[in-house]
Amino acid sequence: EIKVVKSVMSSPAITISPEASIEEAARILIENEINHLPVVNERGELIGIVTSWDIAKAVARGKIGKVEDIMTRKVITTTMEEPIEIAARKMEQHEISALPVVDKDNKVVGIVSSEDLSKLLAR
Amino acid sequence: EIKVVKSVMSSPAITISPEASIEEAARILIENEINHLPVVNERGELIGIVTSWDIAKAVARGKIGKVEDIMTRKVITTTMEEPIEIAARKMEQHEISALPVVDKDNKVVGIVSSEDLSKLLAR
Ligand SMILES: C[S@@+](CC[C@H](N)C(=O)[O-])C[C@H]1O[C@@H](n2cnc3c(N)ncnc32)[C@H](O)[C@@H]1O
Ligand SMILES: C[S@@+](CC[C@H](N)C(=O)[O-])C[C@H]1O[C@@H](n2cnc3c(N)ncnc32)[C@H](O)[C@@H]1O
Repeated sequence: EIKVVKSVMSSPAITISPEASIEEAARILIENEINHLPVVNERGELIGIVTSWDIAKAVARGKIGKVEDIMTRKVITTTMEEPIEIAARKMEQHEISALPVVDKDNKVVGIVSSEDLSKLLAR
Repeated sequence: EIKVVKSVMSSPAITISPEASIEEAARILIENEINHLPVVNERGELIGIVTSWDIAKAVARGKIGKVEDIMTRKVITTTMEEPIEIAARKMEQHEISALPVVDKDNKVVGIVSSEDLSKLLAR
């Protein structure tokens, strides 16, 4: 039986607005002990992703501002029914550590990280 | 044949001094596209770990200073010969995403992350 993303993803995903400050994004990551925040518009549609790596980049560059100033806009995503091998291959190819899980309307329904996948090897 | 850590780890690990600034740690993470830095003393012995999550925490708290002010000191580690399932279980139990690989003298010989393990599922 092929394992699919919905069996390992975190749902619902914790998301953030593009208008939020970088400090606010950092606070949400720390309070929830996570590293990735899908960025969504008022309709809940995915428009970017911001991670603790992006916050480190802002620190390295002495940059302040909003999430929309530092987020990645071309987001690599997955779906609930995608086989885990495919999701893992996408992360490997793009050297990224999480994929927002979206539905057919581009709404965020969850998130899967390399930490979620590595737990499958801990059996 | 049981897969062991040395077959998937990155080596040598990029490390940092406890005296370095938080900005310097951020710069090293960004230049190398990584999220974890083992902290070592002048003799190369492991004394802590600092990650992009710790930098996000410093931003959330408006903290400035040195790596030694924000690093985690009780480091969970692995060895080159440890089976991958054990390393994955350690990361799951402690909710962490990387393990410095140390030798018998507590010198850092590499690092393995949940990204390295998730790539094994991408076959
Ligand atoms: C290229 S990775 C390099 C560091 C490390 N591999 C990691 O994933 O954190 C860091 C960048 O990837 C971006 N990123 C993370 N997840 C992404 C996704 N699903 N789609 C597009 N970019 C993503 C982040 O916004 C960040 O700018
Ligand atoms: C508890 S995790 C929570 C967030 C997420 N699971 C991650 O790993 O980034 C974040 C904290 O774990 C610490 N950490 C990372 N790797 C570690 C390791 N091998 N041993 C001890 N602490 C570690 C970091 O210093 C950071 O303070």
